[in-house]
Amino acid sequence: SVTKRAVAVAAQHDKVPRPVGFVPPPPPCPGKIRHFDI
Amino acid sequence: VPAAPPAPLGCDDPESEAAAAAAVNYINGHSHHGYKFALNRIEDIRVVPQGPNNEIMFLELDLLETECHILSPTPLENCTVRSFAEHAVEGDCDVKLQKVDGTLSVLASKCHSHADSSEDILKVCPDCPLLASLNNTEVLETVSAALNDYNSKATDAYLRLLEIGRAKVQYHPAHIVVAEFAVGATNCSSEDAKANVGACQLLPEDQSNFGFCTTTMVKRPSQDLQVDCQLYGHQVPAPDIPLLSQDTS
Repeated sequence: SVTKRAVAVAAQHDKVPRPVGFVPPPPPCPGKIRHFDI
Repeated sequence: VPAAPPAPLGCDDPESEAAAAAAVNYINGHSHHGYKFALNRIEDIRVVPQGPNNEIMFLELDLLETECHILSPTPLENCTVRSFAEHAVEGDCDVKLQKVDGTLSVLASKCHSHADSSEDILKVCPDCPLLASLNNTEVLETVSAALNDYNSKATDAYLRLLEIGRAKVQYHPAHIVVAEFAVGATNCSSEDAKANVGACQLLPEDQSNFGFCTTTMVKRPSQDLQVDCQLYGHQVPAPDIPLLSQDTS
């Protein structure tokens, strides 16, 4: 019988193991907001 | 093994900020109407190498209007960005630059400016007056009355209207019209103007003297008119950037 794994579980298993404390770099763009966003 | 292509520039990298600063300087230097704009955000940057030490940069910029009129000699870094509650005006610009041996030059720029949506302002500040159309009858009457009032009391050159920068009309709790407008000194004194205002022309560019006025007219519950004008004094126009063209309406 085929059992469907929850996506979160599957994603967890498939995810490449990352070193502890790994912080993904911020996306290169768009940049920071200097005054306010309208 | 060929060298890996350089990592794409981030929008907050120093190189991107330098390009954005050059672009904003160019945009303000080539604008003849309205207000100076300041950088709010680098939306995107794309670099296309053209050869050794030669690249084309495409920038998408998000700018915000400042309180300095475009003719003001005030350096941009000293110009306050218009606050959100004052009904901010945003500029979206696409700029193409070239960088050769580290020197940046703007090849083309295209900007579109628009006031923030009224809903956004009223959501945050229900009582804030909103920007009025520049050809609103009350605005035109207020600016005309303010300039006449100023000229009637001034002892120096008779001032002509160059353009209305922005205006607001408030109805509650009082009926108030607020406006900002740019002016130019003419070749007449106020006395001459009383005799023959038609002869009063803006001074030629090599003697031009522009200024900026703010006015508040209270219409209800009582009538009151306040006007304040500051002349910038003669400025030597930058060689490749003519000051406001004389035919400015």
